[in-house]
Amino acid sequence: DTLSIHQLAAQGDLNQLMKYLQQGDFLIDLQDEWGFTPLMWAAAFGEIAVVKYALEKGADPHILGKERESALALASVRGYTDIIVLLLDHGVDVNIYDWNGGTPLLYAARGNHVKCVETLLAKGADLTMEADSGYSPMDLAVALGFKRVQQAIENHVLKLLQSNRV
Amino acid sequence: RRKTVVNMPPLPSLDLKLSDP
Repeated sequence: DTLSIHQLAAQGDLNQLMKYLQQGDFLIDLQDEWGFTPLMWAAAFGEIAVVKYALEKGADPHILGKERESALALASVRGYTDIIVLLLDHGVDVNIYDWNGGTPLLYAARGNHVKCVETLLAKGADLTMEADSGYSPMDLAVALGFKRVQQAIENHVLKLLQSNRV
Repeated sequence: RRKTVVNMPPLPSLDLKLSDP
C-alpha cells in the first residue's frame, strides 16, 4: 500500500523519498519494469526539486530505459527547460537518441516548446538528426505549423552561418 | 486507503504520416 520510489519521485514527494532512501542511497538509481529510474520519472513530471535532490544523491542521469528513453528526452517532451539545463550541467549527451531515433530536440520541437528548443540548440543539439520516420526538427515544426519553433531553428542556423564568417 | 498512482505518458510519435490533400 506504499508508493514506489518512482511514484514518489513523479509526485514530487521529497519527504517520503528521503525516508525511502534511508534504506540505502543506491536505491536512487532503482529501475522499474521499463528501466526508468526515479530521476526519469521526476524529469517526466517536471518535479525539479526531486531532480535536484536525486542528482545531489548521486543519481546517474545517463541511465536509459528499455527503449533508450532518457531523462533529458522525457523533460524535453514536456518542455521542462530548467530540468534540461540541470541534466546537461551533469554532462548528459544532448544528442541522445531512443529506439525511434527520437532526440531531445525532436521531442521539444514536436511539443512546440520554444524555450526548450532554443536551450537545446544553444547547448549543441544537432538539428540534422532525424527520427526513424525521416522527420527533422524543422520538418516537424513546419508540418505542425509551430512558427516560433521554426523561427528558433532558423535563428540558430543564421547564428551558425554568421559565426563561420570569421 | 489507496494511494494515487500517476502513469508515465507515452512518448509522442515523431511520425506525422501526412497525407496529400
